[in-house]
Order: sequence, then structure tokens, then C-alpha cells
Amino acid sequence: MLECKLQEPKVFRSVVEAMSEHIKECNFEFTREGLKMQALDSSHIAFTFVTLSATWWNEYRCDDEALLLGVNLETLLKILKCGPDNSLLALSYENDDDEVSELKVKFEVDRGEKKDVAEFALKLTHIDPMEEEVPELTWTNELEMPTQELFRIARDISLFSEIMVLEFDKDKLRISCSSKESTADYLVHPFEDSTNASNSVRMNIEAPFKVSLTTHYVLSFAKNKNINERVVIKMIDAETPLMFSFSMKEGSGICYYIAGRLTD
Amino acid sequence: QGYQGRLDGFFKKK
Repeated sequence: MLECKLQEPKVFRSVVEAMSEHIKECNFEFTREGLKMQALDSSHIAFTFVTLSATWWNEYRCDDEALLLGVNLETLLKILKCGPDNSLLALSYENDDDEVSELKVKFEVDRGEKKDVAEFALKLTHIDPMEEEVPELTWTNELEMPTQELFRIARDISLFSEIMVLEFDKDKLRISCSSKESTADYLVHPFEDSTNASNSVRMNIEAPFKVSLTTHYVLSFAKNKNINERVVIKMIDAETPLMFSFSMKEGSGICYYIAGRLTD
Repeated sequence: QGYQGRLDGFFKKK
């Protein structure tokens, strides 16, 4: 038996929307600790990893040690778009061999003593679970900046080039691109905004390096403005995937690992 | 600009 409820359906919708940018379907792994979702995109360039801990939800109950539900994200997103922002979202699942396996999605809106209810059932599909996991890494470089700023730069660069070059230096980040017709060059410097800390840019670059990334992936990561107005990018070097993370309360969040372009 | 890397060799077995 699984049941979890959330008073902000918009946030869960944003998470699913962000995942569906890269992944068509993935396993939702419910345990007593919470929900985990992880998958590689079909090109094996980006890996999405989402954690929504038990305490992140307003109510959370999972009786099974581990429940693996294969979900089509496009369909789930359609369902979640039907949920009013002021509703209570409830996901539930009952283990029943006799019936088609489905995830129930319910939206409830308080109407005085009564409740308006909209209910959906999402048919589940079998997806082979991942047999691999992300290795533990010692990140040597870290940068934190407003998500909106990353979004703006990636959106601008996407107008000119499919590839963006990021040069991380001790005291600056240069983001650039070039095409046959033009070049673009952005410089981002660390600074502290004493009146609004969320505008600050922080860098801790121990080993400067340069990496090229596919622009549309970075742009899609930066769409997570609703998840966190700050993005943290962790790195080691050009050969190791970079991690972009957007944290939420209660140890929850969404993070991506992206492979860079290689020159050899 | 090089070629796009993949994540295949990045993961470790559980």
C-alpha cells in the first residue's frame, strides 16, 4: 500500500515536467524513506536523479520495502496539468495481482464541508531497473548562481549555437559560443549581493578547466527556476560529467549529470 | 568542438 499527499501539486508537476524534458518513462522507486526517480536520456548524455524524501510530502506512507512503478512521464504530466493549484494531490497504489497495475492520482479541493474530487488512473508499465549507480566523487570545483541568470545565458546562446563553451577560472566563468556567422561571449564574476543573497554568485574553482556542453541540455536544466532560484554546479574536470543541482527542502531535489564534449 | 561524450562508462555496478 502506498499513499502520499502534497498540498502544492505545482511543485510535483514542475519536477515531472523537468524530468520529461529528457526521459519518456522511468521507474518511480518508493521506499519508506521516500520517492526516488532516476534515468538516462536516450542519447546517454544526461542522467536525471530526483529525490523526494518521505518528509518532503505532507503525508507519506509506503508499506513496502521497495515499490518499483514504471511510469510514462508524458501521461503523468498530462494528468498533473489537470490538477488545480489549490488542490491537494494524492498518489496511491495498491498491490493487487487481479487487476491492471495502476497509479491513482487524485486532486481534492475543499468546498466547505464537502470536497470536489478529480481522479485519474495511470497504467503502469514494466521498466528494467537500473543496475548501475553514480560513483562517489570528490568534487573539486563548485559554482553557485541564480538559476534565472543561467537560464538567460543558455537561452541567448541557444539562438546562436548548439554548443556552449564554459571556462571555469578561479575568479570568473566565461560562457561562449561561435558559429559561422557570429560569436557570443559572457563573463560571470563572483559577487555577494548584501540586500538579496539569492542574486549572489559564488565560485570555488581549485583547478580551472574548460568544457563544451550541448546548449539545449543546459537550457532545460535552467528551466528549474520553480524548484530552486539557485543552481549549484559541481565539477572536477572536462572528462568527468558535471553535476547541476536544484535542492528542495528535507534533503530533496533534482540533479543532473551531463557528459561534456571530448576533443580526443 | 570535439564530439559529444556519453555517460556509459561513468556509472558503477550496484
